[in-house]
Amino acid sequence: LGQGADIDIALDDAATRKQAEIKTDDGRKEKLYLFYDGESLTGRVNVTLKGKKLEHQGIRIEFVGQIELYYDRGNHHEFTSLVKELARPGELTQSTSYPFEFLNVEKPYESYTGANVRLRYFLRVTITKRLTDTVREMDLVVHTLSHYPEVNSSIKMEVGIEDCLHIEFEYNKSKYHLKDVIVGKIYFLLVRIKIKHMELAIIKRETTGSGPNTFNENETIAKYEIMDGAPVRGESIPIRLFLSGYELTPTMRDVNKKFSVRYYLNLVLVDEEERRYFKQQEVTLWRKADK
Amino acid sequence: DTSRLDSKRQTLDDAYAAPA
Amino acid sequence: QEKLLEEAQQVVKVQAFQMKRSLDKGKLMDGLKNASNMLGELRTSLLSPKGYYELYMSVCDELRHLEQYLLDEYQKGHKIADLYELVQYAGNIVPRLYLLITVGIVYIKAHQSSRKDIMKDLVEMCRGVQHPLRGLFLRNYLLQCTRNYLPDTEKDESDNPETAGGNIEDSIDFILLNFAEMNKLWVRMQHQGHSRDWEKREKERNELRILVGTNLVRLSQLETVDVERYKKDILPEVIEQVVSCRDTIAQEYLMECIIQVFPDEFHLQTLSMFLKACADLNTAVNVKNIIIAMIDRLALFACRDDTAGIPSDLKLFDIFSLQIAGIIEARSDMPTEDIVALQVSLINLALKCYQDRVDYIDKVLETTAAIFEKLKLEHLKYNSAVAKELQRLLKIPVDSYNNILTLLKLQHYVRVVEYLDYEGRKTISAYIINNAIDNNLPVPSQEQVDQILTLVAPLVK
Repeated sequence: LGQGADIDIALDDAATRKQAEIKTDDGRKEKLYLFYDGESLTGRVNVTLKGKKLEHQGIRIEFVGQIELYYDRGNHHEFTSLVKELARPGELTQSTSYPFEFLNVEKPYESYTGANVRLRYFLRVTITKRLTDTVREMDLVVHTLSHYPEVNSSIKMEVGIEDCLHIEFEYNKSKYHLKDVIVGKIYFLLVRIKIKHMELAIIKRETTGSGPNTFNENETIAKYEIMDGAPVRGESIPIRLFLSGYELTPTMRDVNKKFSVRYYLNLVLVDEEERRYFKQQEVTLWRKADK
Repeated sequence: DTSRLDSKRQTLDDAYAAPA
Repeated sequence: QEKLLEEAQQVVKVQAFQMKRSLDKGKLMDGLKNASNMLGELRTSLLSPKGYYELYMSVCDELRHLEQYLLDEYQKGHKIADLYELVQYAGNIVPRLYLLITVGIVYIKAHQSSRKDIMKDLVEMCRGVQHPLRGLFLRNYLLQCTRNYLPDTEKDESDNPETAGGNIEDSIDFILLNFAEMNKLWVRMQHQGHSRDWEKREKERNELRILVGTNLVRLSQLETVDVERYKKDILPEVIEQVVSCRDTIAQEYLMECIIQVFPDEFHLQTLSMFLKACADLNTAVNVKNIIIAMIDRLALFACRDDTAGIPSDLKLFDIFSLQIAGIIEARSDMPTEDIVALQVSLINLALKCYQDRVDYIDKVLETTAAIFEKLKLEHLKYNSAVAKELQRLLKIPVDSYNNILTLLKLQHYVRVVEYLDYEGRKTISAYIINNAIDNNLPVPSQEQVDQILTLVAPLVK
């Protein structure tokens, strides 16, 4: 039957194509080739024989986009799958290189690695054999870009606990791109508690499942102290929080009906007895094209 | 744009009032 | 406290060493991280103000090294991208703002950005530190760093808005805002902690007064500030803060600070405003000392050879006389001896600045008598505080004129003497007679002799 082969996938534009970092499911980070929706993937599949020959039932390359839910590892939900046959069943007697191309490929969602779900894109080469197939995958990362929102209203709200604490908070936008700056202020209307400090947290909420099986995983991405000490009525505290310092993804709502990733700003006031008073507000994050 | 938002000026009575 | 301070200083020392090592190797991010760790010690709530001050001074010394490193880099042409943004990534506000001020100053010195915008941004962003002690020192750091870099010209010297340097108005606004915020924090300190520790807190607050006063010093160092600007833009704002804060320590200190740091020429033109404010100060404030300090200052100014003296159109005595009357009226619980002390200072002013104006002395005596009549006082006990002050008042013209005949011209002198008891009147009489004998002045007319004998009636009768 032959001793098998090594498979290598080489993109035509490997030398010039940008790479981007993404977390792997074991928490490490890796750099992968970066693609956008509509871009083509072209390259070559190099099959290097280990022995003198290799009998096979066919060689193909697939472009796959899939969602993996960690609690359901066996089931992968492929939302996009393109196949190209590289070789019909036969016998390889020498190492061979096959060109491939996938033109103007639709990539509707951004790559994502989360606590309970992963969305990935990859090229997969399969050499089908009688017993065990030889498979090689090459992961890619996809970013989804948005245009600047036409309407981007500020968030301004008054909240409080009667006779205790009233504030008016304002954030300059409701939609922020990933390198944006949250500019805001907190105005104190009534202060009758001993505040120790105030912070703004960025919370990521990953939602998987649906209906009664909905599961939310919250992660505090950032805690940013915006005030030290106790203000009195009439005090106005400025906020300036640079998002580029944090690992964020765009907001993802109901991706392929499988999961969502949303972001919240959590304004937290902590008093002298460590009691926490908070107000959470959803914001939309989006990815802006680089200049 | 990172410019601060405009803020209301605190009255002097509030500024120097004892914490409530 | 000693142990806590020592531990904190040790951390500062270690982090500063690592910061310098990182910067020497060109590792800016590491250096900033070390600096941030070092500045983290200034987040402490455990140190007394004195201890915090010592820690703060150590940290400032080390920050100068960072500032110099960054400035050298800019001056060599090594632009550090987005440094102002970079330091704002720091998660804790106290280290973040110290770093921001340090970088802001580097930007100003290296002309990297609009000086005016940076100054405004720094003084506003410091609002985030509302803790009184930490806020005071942070703003003091801001003031010290900007000390030689505040714009001091009528017009902005830059055409480019991106590197706008600002002008004197921007400097005044900057310092006044910083002053207002610092005074607010300083006054708020009295409310921190348990009421049983109030006295200890007031003592600690007193030790920190110079942090607030430095703002006024900085204002006085601006060369472009003339008397008009002082009158319109500076003094009203400062006085508004001082009066509104309603805090005894703050008011006493700041009013005296105003007198000390600003030139006498400014005081001459703003006397009414200043003295009116004295009437509105907290009842516990020793207004007498403030007014006397101002009078003494101006009296000294009048006597100096190197100045033009008091302008002839400025009726200094009238202004003081009127305003002091207003203050006495407004402050109904002012001790009587303080009222008399104010009259003493008025007489001193009259004698120093208007030697020929015997009528001014008489006016003071008339006012004193009127006050005593209103208060229905009589026969003040010899060793009482009021009597002592009154005797001081009565002796001044004697010592100043050394001429009993001039003393006779004071029509209200005898009236005031009558308010003393027998012992007091006897003492004053003896004082007058001894002065006359010492000066050996002949009394030319019988009428004058009669007047003298009436003056010293307690001895005669």
